[in-house]
Amino acid sequence: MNIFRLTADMTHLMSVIVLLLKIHTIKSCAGISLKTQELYAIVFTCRYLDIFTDFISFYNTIMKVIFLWTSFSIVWYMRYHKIVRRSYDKDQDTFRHVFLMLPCLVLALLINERFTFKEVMWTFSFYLEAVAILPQLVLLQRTRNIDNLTGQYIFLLGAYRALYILNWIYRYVTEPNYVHWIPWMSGLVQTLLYGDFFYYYFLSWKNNVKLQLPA
Amino acid sequence: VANISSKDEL
Repeated sequence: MNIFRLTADMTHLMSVIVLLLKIHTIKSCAGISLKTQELYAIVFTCRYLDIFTDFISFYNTIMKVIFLWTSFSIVWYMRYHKIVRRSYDKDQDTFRHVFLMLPCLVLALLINERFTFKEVMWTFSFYLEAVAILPQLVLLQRTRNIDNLTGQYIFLLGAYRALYILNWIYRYVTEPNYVHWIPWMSGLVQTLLYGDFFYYYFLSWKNNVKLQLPA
Repeated sequence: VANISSKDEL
């Protein structure tokens, strides 16, 4: 495990903690897209199908459990918690899951490392993760007021994949036979989707003003 | 061809 990979995982973990902090302390999910959160729950379910069959390390298993558990609890809070669910902007969060999931599934069936159920699901999870942020970005554009925790959550989520790119470069250079085109390409697309957001995030940080995306 | 067994990333 290299420093880029560890930092990436910790950034991912921090993004989840920031979101849960918002939900637990402010009892609010305002500005958060349930569609994106549901897509993440699907992403981790499909990717971690090997959790019971392939033991990699204690760290690996624990992190998988954390990402599965937190993604489903966030969805539960947003849908069913009697206070939290009231702050959900249902009318603004209109992106349809199927328009993201169907093309990803077709692509996973066509382009994969091996045509088995587990492999196709693993591949599908990467394609879907790459675009899962789109409902959130659309919601962000529509929401005029982006609170600090929401901004930080999305920044950390984007930073996590960007750091994974450094990890992939590092591993490609240092490890023989380390080639994973599917995570690389979808990870690159995923990071590029954050480009616009990063730009405005840094601008607001530099000028010390509240984050606002142009209409 | 990728090494299928090296899926140690999250």
